[in-house]
Amino acid sequence: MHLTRLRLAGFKSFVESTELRIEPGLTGIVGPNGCGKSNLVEALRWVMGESAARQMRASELDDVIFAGTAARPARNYAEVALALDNQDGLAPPPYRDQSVIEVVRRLPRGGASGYRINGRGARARDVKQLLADAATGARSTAIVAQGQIGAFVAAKPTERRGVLEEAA
Amino acid sequence: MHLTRLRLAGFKSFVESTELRIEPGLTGIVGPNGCGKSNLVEALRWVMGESAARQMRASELDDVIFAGTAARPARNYAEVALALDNQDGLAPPPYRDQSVIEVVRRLPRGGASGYRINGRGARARDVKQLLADAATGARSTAIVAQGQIGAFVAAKPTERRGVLEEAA
Amino acid sequence: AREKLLAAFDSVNHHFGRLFTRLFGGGEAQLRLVGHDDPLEAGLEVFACPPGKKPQALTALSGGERALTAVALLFAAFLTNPAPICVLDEVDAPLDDANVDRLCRLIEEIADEAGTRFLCITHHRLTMARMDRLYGVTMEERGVSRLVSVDLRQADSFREPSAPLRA
Amino acid sequence: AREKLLAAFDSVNHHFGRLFTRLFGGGEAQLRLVGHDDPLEAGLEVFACPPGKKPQALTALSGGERALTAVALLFAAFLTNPAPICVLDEVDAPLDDANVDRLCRLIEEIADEAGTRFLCITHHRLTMARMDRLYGVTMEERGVSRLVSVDLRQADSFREPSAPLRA
Ligand SMILES: Nc1ncnc2c1ncn2[C@@H]1O[C@H](COP(=O)(O)OP(=O)(O)OP(=O)(O)O)[C@@H](O)[C@H]1O
Ligand SMILES: Nc1ncnc2c1ncn2[C@@H]1O[C@H](COP(=O)(O)OP(=O)(O)OP(=O)(O)O)[C@@H](O)[C@H]1O
Ligand SMILES: [Mg+2]
Ligand SMILES: [Mg+2]
Repeated sequence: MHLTRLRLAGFKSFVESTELRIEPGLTGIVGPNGCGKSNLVEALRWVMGESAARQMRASELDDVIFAGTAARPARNYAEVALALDNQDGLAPPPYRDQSVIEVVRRLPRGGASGYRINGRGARARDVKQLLADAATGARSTAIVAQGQIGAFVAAKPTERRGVLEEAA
Repeated sequence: MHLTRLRLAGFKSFVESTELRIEPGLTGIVGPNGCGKSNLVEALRWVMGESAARQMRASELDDVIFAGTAARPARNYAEVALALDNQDGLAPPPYRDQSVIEVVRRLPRGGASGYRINGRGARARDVKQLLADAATGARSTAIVAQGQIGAFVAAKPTERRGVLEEAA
Repeated sequence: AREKLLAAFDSVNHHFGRLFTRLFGGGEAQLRLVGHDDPLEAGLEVFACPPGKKPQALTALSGGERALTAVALLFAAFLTNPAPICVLDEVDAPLDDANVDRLCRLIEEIADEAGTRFLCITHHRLTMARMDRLYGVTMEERGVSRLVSVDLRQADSFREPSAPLRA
Repeated sequence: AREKLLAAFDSVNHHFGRLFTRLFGGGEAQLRLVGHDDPLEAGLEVFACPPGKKPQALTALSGGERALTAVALLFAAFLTNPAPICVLDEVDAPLDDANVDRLCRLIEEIADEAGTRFLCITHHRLTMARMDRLYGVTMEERGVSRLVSVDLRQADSFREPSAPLRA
């Protein structure tokens, strides 16, 4: 399984619906300080089921919803969709024979997050399971947040086990 | 008072006696990864009386002494000298009328650090007092270690008081 | 489960040593399971020694050396069990140009060998030049992010926050 | 002692707001004493709002925005009570080119106004070009650091770890 597309609407500074294609090889993301590059990484972790606000540089989960600017009002919900290519048929049942799997997470302000997989309601656990079978996930060591690359080295031995467990 | 020169011998990767002139304006320090740039900053903090090994990326204070390479043996002591220009006569007594003040710190392997100010034995406290009168010191907020610039922002309000106290 | 973990350890350790020597142009590095007899409970200790230096604690490594060591470990895990996606948010920030070049070459190889798709956020011109495609994030309207695809020449003009993208 | 601290607070707060607006090309920032009625016991809270954005917690700032905010605070303290020396170890690493330029211009001004001597460790070509003088640290003999004075052209060739310095 491969991740092929990320779509955001109302998530942090991405108020308008925005699509990032994830293609084979190397995709560079550039732009000035504060323009929203790291917000994209957080959107990916969020749709994968991240539940700790601190991991999203937020004090509470509602903080990921577009808070408004001097010229625009705040939004009432944040939504991120992640498309996976399952042409190799490795997804767990009931998605095994679907060539495209879309995971959507939506959070209304003041409400609770809801997940959908290919249009049908799902729990966070189902999303995490689906992504674990694809050898990825919100806490994957392969998603390195800004400033975190040195943290591996500074961590305690028991904290580093994660790398090994993922490799197993 | 101004800092005018730093001289290292046997301190971390600076095994040979090395002199860094500190002149007015902007001095850039460049070089490949791992060549010893940050070691210079730690030498400055060390001669100013830094006593916590962790602040020097060391597990114990002896670790600042040149540990040897594949081709050279380890050294038995580390020594750093810091020269201050006191032409404005602002230094506290007994150094008020000396135009140059030199602080030296020397650490023999397995022994205790010794300080000298203009050739005469001194205690760490005397060195810290002299530098505090010059509005600087080992823990000055004006010496920003690598990766630490963001720490200001992440600190708790009580931890940030240091900036204010130094400004007072 | 224990055999699986031990097999993974051997593979990650093998790749880690190889990638470290390649990234540093010499030296050696290895992993050890410490703190517990049962591999399922043990922690992972990392030993890294840049070329020509004496073995030291990891904390004595420089900023750039730490980042490279961490990357070698990360990619060693990939070669053992490829992840579909890898996101690197300005991991090239502490590196000098020679190491940025080595890192990029390694990323290209991992993308070919393991099939992992990479998203690399960077301010480094050298890294931008090695990407297969570039997306720019702009905030022409203050506080509102927009994504556009750019080429290298445009990415250069990006460095001015308020500069509109040259078509 | 209390008056002195309050006077320092007013001065640092004034400079902080001014420097922040200058570094960010707009927006506003201020300091507040919090947590205790007695200024000698209180903590220092920082409020920063980049131009066009809604005020948010400091943790929501981007990597580059945090570094610039911290620099504004540091230099505000300098302008209140000049320190004789300032050492900046790769503070330009998270910054884009436009912000590196703004930072360097500010450093030049502080050096003139406050008389502070700066030591700036950097890998950034733009920062190197702004320095009054450059020292290179080399490890031609592995594990042994040597200090030499260099010009900008030589600093460029430095980027290769093993490259000997061209005279
Ligand atoms: N809920 C929200 N609504 C609107 N804007 C938000 C929200 N949360 C965060 N932001 C904005 O996003 C910006 C941070 O973006 P981000 O960290 O992605 O920048 P970046 O491109 O990574 O920059 P750098 O190069 O400095 O790392 C902040 O300035 C903040 O104002
Ligand atoms: N006691 C010691 N004896 C010999 N070498 C030492 C000692 N302590 C540290 N070192 C060496 O110093 C090196 C680190 O140097 P430093 O951190 O100053 O590099 P740097 O120039 O700042 O690099 P970067 O650009 O990556 O930040 C390490 O590789 C380490 O081997
Ligand atoms: Mg960022
Ligand atoms: Mg360094």
